Amino acid sequence: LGNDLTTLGLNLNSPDNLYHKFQSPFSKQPCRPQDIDFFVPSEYLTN
Amino acid sequence: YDDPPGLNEKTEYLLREWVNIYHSPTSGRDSTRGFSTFVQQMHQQGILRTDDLITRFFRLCTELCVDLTYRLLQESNISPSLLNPTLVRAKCFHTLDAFVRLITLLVKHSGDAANSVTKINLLNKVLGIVVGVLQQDHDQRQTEFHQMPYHRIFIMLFYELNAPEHVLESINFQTLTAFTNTYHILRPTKVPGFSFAWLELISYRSFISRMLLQTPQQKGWPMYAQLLIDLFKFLGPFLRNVELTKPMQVLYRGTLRLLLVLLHDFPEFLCDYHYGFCDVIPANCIQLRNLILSAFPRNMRLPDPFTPNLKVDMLQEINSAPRILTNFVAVMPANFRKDLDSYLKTRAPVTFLSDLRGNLQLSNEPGMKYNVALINSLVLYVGTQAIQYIYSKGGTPSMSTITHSSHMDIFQNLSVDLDTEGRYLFLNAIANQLRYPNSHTHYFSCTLLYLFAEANQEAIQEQITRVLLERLIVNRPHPWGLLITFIELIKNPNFKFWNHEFVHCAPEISKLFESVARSCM
Amino acid sequence: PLGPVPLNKDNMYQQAMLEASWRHMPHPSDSERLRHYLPRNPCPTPAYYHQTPLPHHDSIDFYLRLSTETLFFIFYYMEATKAQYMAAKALKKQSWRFHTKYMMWFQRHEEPKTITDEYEQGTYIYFDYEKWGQRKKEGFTFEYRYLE
Repeated sequence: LGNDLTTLGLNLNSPDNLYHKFQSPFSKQPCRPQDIDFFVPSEYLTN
Repeated sequence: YDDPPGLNEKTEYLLREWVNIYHSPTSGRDSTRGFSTFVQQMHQQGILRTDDLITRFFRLCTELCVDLTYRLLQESNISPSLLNPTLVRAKCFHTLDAFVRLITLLVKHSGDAANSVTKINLLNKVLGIVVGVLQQDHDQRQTEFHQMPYHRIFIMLFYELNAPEHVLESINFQTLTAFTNTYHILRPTKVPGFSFAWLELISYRSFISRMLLQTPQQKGWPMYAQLLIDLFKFLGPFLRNVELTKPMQVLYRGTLRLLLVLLHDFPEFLCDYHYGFCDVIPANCIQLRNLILSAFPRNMRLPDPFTPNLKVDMLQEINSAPRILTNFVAVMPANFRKDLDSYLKTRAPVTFLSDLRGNLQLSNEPGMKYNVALINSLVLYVGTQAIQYIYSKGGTPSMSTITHSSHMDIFQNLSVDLDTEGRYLFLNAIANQLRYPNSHTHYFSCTLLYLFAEANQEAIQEQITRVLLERLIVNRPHPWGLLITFIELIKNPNFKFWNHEFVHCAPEISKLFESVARSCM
Repeated sequence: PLGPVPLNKDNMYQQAMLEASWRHMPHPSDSERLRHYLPRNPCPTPAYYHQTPLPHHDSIDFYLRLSTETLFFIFYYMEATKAQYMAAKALKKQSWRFHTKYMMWFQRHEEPKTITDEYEQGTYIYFDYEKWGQRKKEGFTFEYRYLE
């Protein structure tokens, strides 16, 4: 009968695109903002 | 082979130098300051003197990075307390990320700013070298192969080459092409030990975004479709046999997650390439195929299939043909195509029908008898020709306009003449067109119902029912056209569906039909 | 009616190689840049602790409800991530402004005494990331060329 695709950790009813936060095909968790690499203005690279 | 004496040591020294430069605060945020001094050193060491030396330099650097990773992984296996996985990775990435930055800077600054050819040539060269080291490593180490260093190099190089900088934007499509070619060469059937990393790489959010959204005129779509076909081809033989090992289940579930993201965010992509995907997905992979066939354009509102007295042929989209971007006739042998066209036009050569089954058969091996791709291609080709023919007569596809034509002769011949296995594949090829409201869905829905009504054996009617039922009883999603067709079959008294023996062949089957019937009425 | 098809030699090899690589699956951090200050270090917490992010945790409204200190923490400890970018947006919405020379955030403490095309001068609150606290600075000249 296949898998219950609503249990794979993806919010299929989300009004927003899912790929933004798609962490991995092997993870149930979406990315958190701190997981997403971002090209911030170079001034922010304070470290 | 025969590296110039001392090159290995030179490379090791230079790589170590670069890693220090990359991590030193004085190099600037994108290492540009450090890079210009380092290029001097490369010049002094003669590395940039010939193409061959540059190639050797990159290969040796890759091998050094890979060897370091294996050493650190080995150490962490020996004393996990000292080197926990997070620390091991940080140590590996300390060198790997520096190497990636060096590649990025050399690509960006090779040739003058406007000259994208030298940049892309260098990128392709480096990617090819990393691929070569990976394949050799995979073949030599076999089950000891570790994907991590290569996964890291590819994903970080992709990330850096997609930075919002003009020089990179101007070569972005060639960059995407280079990575797609690389991933295609490293497809799971060729490098199975790299499969999990490979699925990560093609699922990477900025790879999806670049390939399916940001590249103009959807030029990334055919490339991405090819990568998905590579994945389905790998999974196919295992999915066909249903019992999956745990690792294969993990890979399959990962595939479902990726497809769900595509179904949700880029359904038009799945709509346009469904044909090529269904050609390589085994016929018994019902849910995986339903997932792809359920895609419909986001701006389309699907009427509830259970709406009483739904007039499908009144729907606005029902007469527009869906885009099919796969060259689905390519698989047809030229003379077969010639006879087919001739038969469609003039019902000659008469032998075309009697020879048809033989043309579709590959062997007598049960379960492998038929050329699935040719059956799929034949069905779609005859169907599209039939639709054009009906329109040319001023009509639209309906139960009355699809009959008494050379097109329907072929379908009825297949329905009667094929054995169970062949007919199953034939009926599947039709059912694969039952998708969102469009002229193909409508035509093939009518065709399937017509074949049911005109069948001269109950076995054919039973098999049509089975093909529909097995697609309906799996977990969601279900294609709209599939539901519409099945509801029509059980609701329309002309098909005398409920009179058939097989409908009551077992209590749970009758209950199932009745439950579907109740939700329709 | 297709039935199973016996796996051929290639398939068996592929399956064995897949099995071997399954023992060291890719790690989420393999696809992320190095996090010098906050590396992923999963550790089991009691089940009654939040195991998944709060709803809308990645919206600007959520960030606007965070304390200023939290926003500064995110800004300085989650560098080059979307979180840093969101924290910066939230800080700006709360009229903090980033000084690109000191790499610190400033907020007017009162109407500046002097305002010219090049700079403004007066008393400001700034966040000192070394001493990790908000400080008041009087008679400070905020040159606009350092305004991000």
